Amino acid sequence: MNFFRLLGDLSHLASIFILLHKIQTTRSCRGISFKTQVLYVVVFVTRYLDLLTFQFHSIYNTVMKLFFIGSSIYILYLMRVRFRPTNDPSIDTFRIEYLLGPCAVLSLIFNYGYTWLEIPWSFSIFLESVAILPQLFMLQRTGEAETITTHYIAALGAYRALYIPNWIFRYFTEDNGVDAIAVVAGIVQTALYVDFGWIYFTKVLQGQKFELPA
Amino acid sequence: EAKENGKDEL
Repeated sequence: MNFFRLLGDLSHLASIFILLHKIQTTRSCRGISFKTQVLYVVVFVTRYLDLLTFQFHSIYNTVMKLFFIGSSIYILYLMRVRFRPTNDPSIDTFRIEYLLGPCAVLSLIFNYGYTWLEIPWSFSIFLESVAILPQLFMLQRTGEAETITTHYIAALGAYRALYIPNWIFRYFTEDNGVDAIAVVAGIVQTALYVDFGWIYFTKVLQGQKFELPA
Repeated sequence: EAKENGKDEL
């Protein structure tokens, strides 16, 4: 564990609390892509199958994994049951088959072994790298977003960005090289946030509303 | 050679 990874994980945690806060205080999930949230559940469940094998890393690791699975499922409940009327599927139109299919193929080509743990792990890494796309697509379609929603996306972007210095740090301080699958997918994932990040820094953090140029 | 240190990350 190093400073960058810890900060990244805390940023990831913060993003979930921001999202829960947004849904519960506005009593609405308007502006949140249900499809992205479904993809996160799939990502966490397929990646953390090692929980079932009791291959223990640390209490931190186990608690965080359980939290990510639990909170992501809870968010689906909030969106689909509790605040269902505020969820507008007509603007959440990204076709997630186009993400799930290629990620499944990639995980069959690039993985660390043809086992029931490794293939889903690899799949989850590829899927996470593109899971935000339905959310960004929705933002693009509506052209604007509530400020709290942009804080949520920015916290996710910060989490991904912080994993990059984490890998650089690990490369120089540990002698077990680089996890190519995690790093390549991670860089792709971070790149997807660049456009959003630019508008977030130049508009939202200057006190303006998040609006895309016409 | 592929390294799997991503496994201890979240």
